[in-house]
Amino acid sequence: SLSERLNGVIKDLKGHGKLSEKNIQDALKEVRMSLLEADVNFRVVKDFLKQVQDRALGAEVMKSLTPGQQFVKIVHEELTELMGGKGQELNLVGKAPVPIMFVGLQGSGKTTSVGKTAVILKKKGRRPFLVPADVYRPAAIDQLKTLAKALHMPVFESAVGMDPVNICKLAREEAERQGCDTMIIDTAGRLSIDEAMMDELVKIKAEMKPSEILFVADAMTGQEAVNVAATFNERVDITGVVLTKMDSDARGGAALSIKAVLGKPIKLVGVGEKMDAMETFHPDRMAGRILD
Amino acid sequence: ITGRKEIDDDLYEDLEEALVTADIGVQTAYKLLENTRETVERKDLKDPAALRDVLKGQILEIVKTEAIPMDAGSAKPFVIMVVGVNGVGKTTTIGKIAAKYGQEGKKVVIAAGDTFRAAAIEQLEVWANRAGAEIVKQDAGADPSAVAYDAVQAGVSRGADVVIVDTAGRLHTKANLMEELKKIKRVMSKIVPDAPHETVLVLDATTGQNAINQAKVFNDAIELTGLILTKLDGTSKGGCIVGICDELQVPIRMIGIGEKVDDLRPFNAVEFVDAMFG
Ligand SMILES: Nc1nc2c(ncn2[C@@H]2O[C@H](COP(=O)(O)OP(=O)(O)OP(=O)(O)O)[C@@H](O)[C@H]2O)c(=O)[nH]1
Ligand SMILES: Nc1nc2c(ncn2[C@@H]2O[C@H](COP(=O)(O)OP(=O)(O)OP(=O)(O)O)[C@@H](O)[C@H]2O)c(=O)[nH]1
Ligand SMILES: [Mg+2]
Ligand SMILES: [Mg+2]
Repeated sequence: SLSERLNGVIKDLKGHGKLSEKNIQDALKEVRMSLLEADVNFRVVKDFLKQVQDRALGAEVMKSLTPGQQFVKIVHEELTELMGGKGQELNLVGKAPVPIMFVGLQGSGKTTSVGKTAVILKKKGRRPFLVPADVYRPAAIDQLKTLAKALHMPVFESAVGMDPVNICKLAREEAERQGCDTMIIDTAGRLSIDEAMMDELVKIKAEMKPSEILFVADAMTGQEAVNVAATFNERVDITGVVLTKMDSDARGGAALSIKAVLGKPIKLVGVGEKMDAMETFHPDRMAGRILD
Repeated sequence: ITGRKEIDDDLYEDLEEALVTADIGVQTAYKLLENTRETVERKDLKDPAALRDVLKGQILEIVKTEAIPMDAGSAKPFVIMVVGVNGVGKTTTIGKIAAKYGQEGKKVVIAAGDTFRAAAIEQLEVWANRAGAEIVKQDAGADPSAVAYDAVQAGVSRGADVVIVDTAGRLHTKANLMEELKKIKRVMSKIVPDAPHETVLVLDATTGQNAINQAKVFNDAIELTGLILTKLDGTSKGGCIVGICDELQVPIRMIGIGEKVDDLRPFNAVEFVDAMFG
C-alpha cells in the first residue's frame, strides 16, 4: 500500500530530525508510482503531484513530528477532494417520461447498469420504462428484455433493423401510454473514434433531450479512459459517470482521471452482475482504493 | 519523441510517457528504459531515432516470441476453452474463430457454456448461425460443465474438427467462479483426455494494469495456453500485454479489431509495436 511504501521513504527521517526537500521528492515519486500502477492517467498524475508538492513543502509536513503520516493525510485529502463530493443524485427533473441515457465503450456494462438503475428508481417509487436502443449487438434487445421480464418492468418491443432514434421516439409514446415517469435508454457500445456511431448519439440526444446522459466506464480501464470519456463528453455533454465492475481488484484510477479532467460527477458504482449490485459513489473510499 | 534533436532526460521522460500511456505499466516501462539507457551508453548512440529503435526492439523481443498462432490441426476434435473477465469479447471472438475455421472447411461445434448471463445463449446462437457452426446448448441456469461435456461428446460423435467452449465472464477475484472453470476443464478431459487443447484468456486492449492480475489468477487456476487481445481498433494500444508476456510467457494467438465476423487477425508483433509508437 502507499502508506507502507511511504514509511519506507519517510521513516529514515526519524533519526535526522528535519525533513528535506529531497525526502519530499522521494515521497512524491512513491505516490507517482502508486497512482500510475492504479491506472491514473499520466498527465493527471503530473498535475496532481504538483498540487501535493505545494502542500507537502509547507509547514504542516515540514514541521510535523510525524511527517510521513502528515504526507499520506495530504495525499488522501487531495485525492478525495478531486474525486468530488459524495455521489450526486440522478437528475429526474422534467416532463414524464424523464429520459436517462446510457453510453460508453463496448462491454463496459451499460445494459446491466440500465437494469440496476431501474431497480433503484423503482425503490424510490418511480415507474421506469426500459428502452433497448442497441440494434447492432446480437441479442442485445433480448438481453434487456430478459432483464426487464425478471424485474417485472415494462420494456419497449424494439426490433433489429429499427432506427435507434425512432425506437426512442416510439418508446416515449409507449412509456406515456403506460404511465411511466422515467425511461431508461440502453445504447450500443461504440468507439469514441467511430464518427457515425457518435453522430447517432448526438441524434438520440437531440430527439430525446435526456435529463441524464451517463457515461459507463469499466473500473479496469487503463490510460485511455479520460480521452475516451472526453470525446463522449465533447459530443453529447455527459451529465455523469457510472463506474462498473468495482467488485474487481482494479484500483480504478480511470475514475480519478475522468473526474479530474471532465469534472463530471460519478453518480453510481456497479459492484456485481446481479440487479441489486449498484451503489452510490463514495469519494473517500475511492481515494483509499486508488492509493491502496 | 520524433521532435527531439538529442538524447537527454527530456527524451527519456517523453519515452516514459509514451510507454505508460500505452498501458505498458510504470514498472515495465522503467525496466525497458533502464535497459535502453544501458544499450545507448554502451553503443554511444547520439541520435534519438536510434534510441527509439533500441526501445522498440526491446518490446519486440518480449512479444515476438509469443506471437504463436493456434494449431487446430494437432487434435481432432481440437477443443478450445475461452475464458476471461466480463465484457472483454469472448462470445464475439468465438463467433469470429468459428467462422474462420468454417471458411477453412473445418466442422465446428460451439458450446453455450455461459448459462448465467441474460441472453448469453441467444447471443452465441446468432454467431453460430453466422459462422455456419453447430451449437450445443441447454436451458439458462444449467450447469456449464454439463454443456461443455455434451459439446465435446457431440464433437467426437459428429466428427467435428474444432469444439469451442464459451464461458460466462467472471472476475478473477471470485474464487468460486474460478473453481467452476476448473470443473469445466476437468469434465471435458473425461471424454477427450487432452481436452481442452487450448485454454485461451481473452483480454480487452482498453484494460490497464489489472490485466496482469487477470492473467496470473486465471493462469494459476486453469493454466492458460493462449491469449487473445480484443478491441485493438479503439484508441488503446494494448500495452498491458507486454508485462504479461514478460512474466508469464503465454502465446498471443490473435487480436480482435472490430465487431464484425472477420475482424480477427493473427497477432503480428511488428505491427503491434509500430502501432504503439505510431
Ligand atoms: N462483476 C461485474 N460484472 C458486471 C458489472 N456490470 C456489468 N457486468 C458484466 O459485464 C458484462 C458486460 O455487461 P453488459 O451490460 O452486457 O455491457 P454493455 O456495455 O451493455 O456491452 P455492449 O452493449 O456490448 O457495449 C456482463 O457479463 C455483465 O454481467 C459489475 O458491476 N460487476
Ligand atoms: N470494437 C470492438 N468491439 C468488440 C471487439 N470484440 C468484441 N467487441 C464488442 O464488445 C462487446 C462485448 O462482447 P462479448 O462478446 O459479449 O463479450 P463477452 O466477453 O462474451 O462478455 P460476457 O460474456 O458478458 O463476459 C460487444 O459489444 C462486442 O461487439 C473488438 O475486437 N472490437
Ligand atoms: Mg449492451
Ligand atoms: Mg459472453
